[in-house]
Amino acid sequence: STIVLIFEAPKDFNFSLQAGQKIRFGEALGSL
Amino acid sequence: VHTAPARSLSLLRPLPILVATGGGYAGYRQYEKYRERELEKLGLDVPPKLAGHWEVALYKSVPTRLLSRAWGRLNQVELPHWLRRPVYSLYIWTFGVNMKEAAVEDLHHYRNLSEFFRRRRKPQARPVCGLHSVISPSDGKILNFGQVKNCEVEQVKGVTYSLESFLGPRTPAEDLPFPPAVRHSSFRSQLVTREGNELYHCVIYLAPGVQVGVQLPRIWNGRPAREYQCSLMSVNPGMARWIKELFCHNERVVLTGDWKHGFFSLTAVGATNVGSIRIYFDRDLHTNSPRYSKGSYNDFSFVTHANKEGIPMRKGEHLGEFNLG
Repeated sequence: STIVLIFEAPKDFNFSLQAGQKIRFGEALGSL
Repeated sequence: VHTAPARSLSLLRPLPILVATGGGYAGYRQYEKYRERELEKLGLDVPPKLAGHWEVALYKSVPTRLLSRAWGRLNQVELPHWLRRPVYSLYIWTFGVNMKEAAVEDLHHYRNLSEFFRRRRKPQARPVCGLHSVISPSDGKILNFGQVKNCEVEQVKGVTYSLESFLGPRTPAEDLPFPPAVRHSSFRSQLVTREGNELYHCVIYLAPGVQVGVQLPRIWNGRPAREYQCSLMSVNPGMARWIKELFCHNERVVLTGDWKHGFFSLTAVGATNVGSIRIYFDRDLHTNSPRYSKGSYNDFSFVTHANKEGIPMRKGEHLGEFNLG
């Protein structure tokens, strides 16, 4: 199964991720 | 072969044909992979090899929802006490589950695999990051993320799907008090509510065995929900690289709302093994149900005359879960 987040945010929103990385609930996806 | 009676000989004839075509197709696929590796070694960008329409149609014709429901029924069979430890230990070993994080560690507590699949974690097992504005709604693997351009979202690098097909029309027409005065120039302008903002997306793949609870990544006022009855094809990364618009073909629940910067949506996309989606505040939601035809969808709004705000939710709050079958 898959979860897709689609959201609006200011231009300076940045993801703190790498494609393919494992992630756990509660860990940061990104921030302004 | 010489001594076999005529009838069984007629049965034998399709066998070599099947073996030959199957072997030929497998050999062709191996050659394709070899050729792509050689091109990558030369530093040439190999475009993803997408499934043709006939391959997608053939896959969609497989009764995946029926198979998924049968799989769910099988996993609801109550296991005898003595069988629980060996069965769940095999599952733990196969998927690398850490039972120390489970709220109930005793394997005999879970009556069947479905219950074991829905086990809850200890609250302290997953601390919620307080610094960052958006956190992961579940355990999983990041398939893709980034800014949404031209209303096309990348499911994996180089393979996209249409945002409008995925989320569906922004507001159910019957909910509008009057026909929209201005035909929005694009679907994007129906979603982005503030000047200077952009649309972002993040795709998280929940491998089999991953804890299936879904928590909210943000403070959020849940508004309309939309449930699509579609296929339940596998959504593993290999399929996401092969079938364009894969997430638009699959059964899914689209939750939309807003957060402090505007529009926010979380969509749970089902798959063959986990065909059912539960949203705790939506008791009327029934996914993977035989009574709905493929391709239809139901809308539901949590905004009422009495409650204009929808359903307020906090970051890290339990939102729902995927279930087997």
